[in-house]
Amino acid sequence: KQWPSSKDEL
Amino acid sequence: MNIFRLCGDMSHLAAIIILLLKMWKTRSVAGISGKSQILFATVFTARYLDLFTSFISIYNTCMKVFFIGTVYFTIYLIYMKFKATYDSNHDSFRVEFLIVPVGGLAFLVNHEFAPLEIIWTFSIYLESVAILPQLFMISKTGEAETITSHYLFALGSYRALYLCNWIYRYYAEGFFDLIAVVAGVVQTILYCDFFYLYITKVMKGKKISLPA
Repeated sequence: KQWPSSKDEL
Repeated sequence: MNIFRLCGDMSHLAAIIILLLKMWKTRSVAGISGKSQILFATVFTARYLDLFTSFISIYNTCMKVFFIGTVYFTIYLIYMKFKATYDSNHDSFRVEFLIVPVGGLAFLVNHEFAPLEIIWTFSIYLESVAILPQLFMISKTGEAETITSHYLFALGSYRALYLCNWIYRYYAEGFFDLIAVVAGVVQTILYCDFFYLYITKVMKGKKISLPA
């Protein structure tokens, strides 16, 4: 499963 | 947002403020690696390209603007305003040995072969090794000012706290990003030697002086 990438982090 | 990530961001913020205070108060950039700051500027520029295209929160946007603004201001202080105090002889790490492999790896190992994703992956990998010129410079000069040690402790703690954030997010939200986690582990491991020196020396009021 493609995990959502951590784009909401700094 | 969770407490670990918030503490991590605050630790990162503290590191940048400590660095700016050290430079502004002492009007000197002695012992600071300009190359590491250039790598950090590259990391933030590459990672925050979505600053104007995707809005996540006021907090997220403000922090990104602050990080980008301060890192370029730091570079201005090192290479222009306090250039006379910049120790370029000891800041001799070959950053091309970092950028080329990291750039290649970002092309080979990423979540999606798309420009923004590859650039984001490049910024994640680069950040994990961006401190090397600074640690290298300290090993060459054989010592670090106490304020610089505090800067490095806060900077190292930020990604260590992010590791806790990812553990929390995995159990609380089922969220997991292998690339960010692996790079974060590498980044934190690079500080371990320094953490040991900081805790055994700086906490007892001594200065860090590596065996030259």
